[in-house]
Amino acid sequence: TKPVTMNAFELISRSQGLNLSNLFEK
Amino acid sequence: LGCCDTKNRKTPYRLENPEIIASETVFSVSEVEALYELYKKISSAVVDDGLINKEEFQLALFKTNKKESIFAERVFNLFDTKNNGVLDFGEFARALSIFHPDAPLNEKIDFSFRLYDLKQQGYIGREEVKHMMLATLAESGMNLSDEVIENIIDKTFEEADTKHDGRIDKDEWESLVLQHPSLLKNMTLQYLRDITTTFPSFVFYSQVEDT
Repeated sequence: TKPVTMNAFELISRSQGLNLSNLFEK
Repeated sequence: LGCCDTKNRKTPYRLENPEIIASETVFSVSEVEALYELYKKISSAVVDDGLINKEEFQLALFKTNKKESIFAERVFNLFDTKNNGVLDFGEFARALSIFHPDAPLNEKIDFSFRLYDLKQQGYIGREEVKHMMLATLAESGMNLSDEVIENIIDKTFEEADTKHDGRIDKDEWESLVLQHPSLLKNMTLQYLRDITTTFPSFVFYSQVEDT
């Protein structure tokens, strides 16, 4: 088993610009 | 009704037939119409021309038009399939359909790959990953040393770049996200399931009868 490490894409996917749920918020 | 009749240029933008959009997406006709209520709100925020420009898109995302984001820009460009700098309702609805909880996984994988393939070279390169990491860190005010960042990228490529060519291609991306489904978390918007209850006013403008 591989050690658990932060994946670069995990970090990137948390970007606010990628969170489209904001489009639905007033 | 001709598309090219210049006399009609000033006619307000009309909703593309919701039944056609529904037939090409995972949305029902009612959901397409409810989505149009959201679209109207976003598209009239700066210029009330029935189209969403980049500024309006950023405003809807960040509630400020001062913020610049490479990601918001990339998402906008991917939505803008006609590549004319604005989003019409058809583009908006078809793109958001990919974010529906019921949308096919392969569409989410494909969209996310194109999203991260910033330079549109057909693969995700190391430099692109670093650029996106730095942008995300700057956005969140998080500070990581260059050494730590390089280390995270090394580890990511060790795992993802199975062909060891310094690039993450579409197949490698697919394998990676299937191993780490959380990477696709932002590709699903639960809001889209409840769109008709979020925007119930669509019933007043509905062009189709209930079935």
